[in-house]
Amino acid sequence: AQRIIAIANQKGGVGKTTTSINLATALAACGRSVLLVDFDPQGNASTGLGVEDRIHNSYSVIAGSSTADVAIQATQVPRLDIIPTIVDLSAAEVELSDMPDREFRLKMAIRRISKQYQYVIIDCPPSLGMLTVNALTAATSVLVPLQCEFYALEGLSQLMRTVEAVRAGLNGDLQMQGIVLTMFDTRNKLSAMVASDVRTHFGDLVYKTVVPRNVRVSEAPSFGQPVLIYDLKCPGSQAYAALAAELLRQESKA
Amino acid sequence: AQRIIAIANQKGGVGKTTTSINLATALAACGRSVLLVDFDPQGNASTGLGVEDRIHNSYSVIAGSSTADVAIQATQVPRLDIIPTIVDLSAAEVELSDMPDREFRLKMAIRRISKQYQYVIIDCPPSLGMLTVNALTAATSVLVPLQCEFYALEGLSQLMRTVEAVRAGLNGDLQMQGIVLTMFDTRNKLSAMVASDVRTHFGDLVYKTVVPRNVRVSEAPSFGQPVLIYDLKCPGSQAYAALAAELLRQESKA
Ligand SMILES: Nc1ncnc2c1ncn2[C@@H]1O[C@H](COP(=O)(O)OP(=O)(O)OP(=O)(O)O)[C@@H](O)[C@H]1O
Ligand SMILES: Nc1ncnc2c1ncn2[C@@H]1O[C@H](COP(=O)(O)OP(=O)(O)OP(=O)(O)O)[C@@H](O)[C@H]1O
Ligand SMILES: [Mg+2]
Ligand SMILES: [Mg+2]
Repeated sequence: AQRIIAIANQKGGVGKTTTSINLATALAACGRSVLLVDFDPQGNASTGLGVEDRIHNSYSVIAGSSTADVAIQATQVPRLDIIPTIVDLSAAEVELSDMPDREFRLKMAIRRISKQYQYVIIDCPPSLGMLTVNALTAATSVLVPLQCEFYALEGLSQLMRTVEAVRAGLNGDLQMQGIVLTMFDTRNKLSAMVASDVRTHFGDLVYKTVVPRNVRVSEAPSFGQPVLIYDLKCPGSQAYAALAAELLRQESKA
Repeated sequence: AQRIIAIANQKGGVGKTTTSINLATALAACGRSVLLVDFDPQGNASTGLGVEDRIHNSYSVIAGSSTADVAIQATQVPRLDIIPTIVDLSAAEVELSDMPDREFRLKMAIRRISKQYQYVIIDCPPSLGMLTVNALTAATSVLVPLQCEFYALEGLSQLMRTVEAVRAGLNGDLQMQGIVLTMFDTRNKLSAMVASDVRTHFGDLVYKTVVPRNVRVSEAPSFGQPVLIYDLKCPGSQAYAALAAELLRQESKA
């Protein structure tokens, strides 16, 4: 693949899954072939895309009982496939720690099939444990959704240290794809304060596109649809379309 | 202690830390003696109460290098003490798994000092790993903050299964304290839908008090204050005061 992007942040509820689903959908809408790997035991990315069949999943793939190509399913979105997940994936946190190649299980599992896609997007759980480390080791870059709230700032330096540690020890190719500000609420000054703080510290790493807080975004998963399909004209969809365009422009400059 | 309450939900960003800080503050305001244990490596509960000194913390306590009473600090709130935490606590997920008494480390560490308080509140990380299992094993009950959003419903049955498994194997006294609906947004019908769904399934387990989405709640941590101190009159503070009153009424009936 041109890019394997891990969507990561140990702070909970910041928009990792929402960004994974909708960035993947928007990239597919721009004609790219995309694979979404649900690597959070909550399985929200699978549910948010309306995927019910989970017999083969990211847990059976890293455990070795399914091959990656058997676990791939088409989704309702043209050019977007998914490897769904089940809650049993949470057992991998402990099971992996006894294996010699424990950080490389995901990387090895998707090595062959990732060649069939231009983009692979990996949705991570809210932690920096073995699952997220696997995703960072398999990835070529990391995209960090950052909620425009005070607590969200606190964990950022720890996340960056973890990315650095993975780059130094497990995956020398790992780069920062960028930071995207999410759930920006124009009605409250806290959002603007957090946004300006992040732009001061991280400069060009922060996408110009900001995803606004928009109720249509949180309604879409209850219909098993990406918001880009549920309501293309809403501010949330327009933001994810703009984010995909900005990311593609960033690629063509690289 | 009369009650050791674990504030738990593996879904991220649902209001665990906000509920831990503000329920603890409201109980203290009602004259109860309260200890808050920050058991999430993000350390948001410690930050949200303005606690800077973390030399002794919940990690050093379960690792055995500090005793619990040395790690206790007073907070700005009368009758509310805290055991803060540091990010190194995340190492405990792996370190604990090699110890024979791994699920009981927190329970043993706070056994003596918890007698000095009427309530102990434990803020948990967004996962069902070793840290949350330790909290559930140390607790007499579990309070589940539930964000009024679609994805939040998805994890509830897994959480209840985990509570059941801990009750069956590690802590026969563990009860459900209740479920509190958080970030209820009167402007969108999704909140009302989720709330009615939860009340249908869980009946009296769901508190009558609902915490509304209220920007003052998310502003308070940036000042290192509970919202009850930052802005007592706002809807968020009023809700947490009502929640504490409802919980105390529940106790007097028990
Ligand atoms: N721009 C937005 N506007 C409104 N709601 C949003 C937006 N983005 C996400 N949400 C909602 O906020 C909640 C948290 O988002 P999401 O589940 O994507 O975060 P996450 O980081 O994946 O959470 P977790 O840490 O549990 O994996 C969800 O209910 C989602 O529908
Ligand atoms: N009632 C509310 N109204 C508005 N914002 C809220 C409310 N409750 C919590 N928040 C904000 O939502 C975000 C998530 O809340 P909080 O951090 O307490 O959740 P959490 O479950 O502890 O998250 P994590 O899973 O990362 O531990 C925070 O920025 C918080 O300030
Ligand atoms: Mg998620
Ligand atoms: Mg928290």
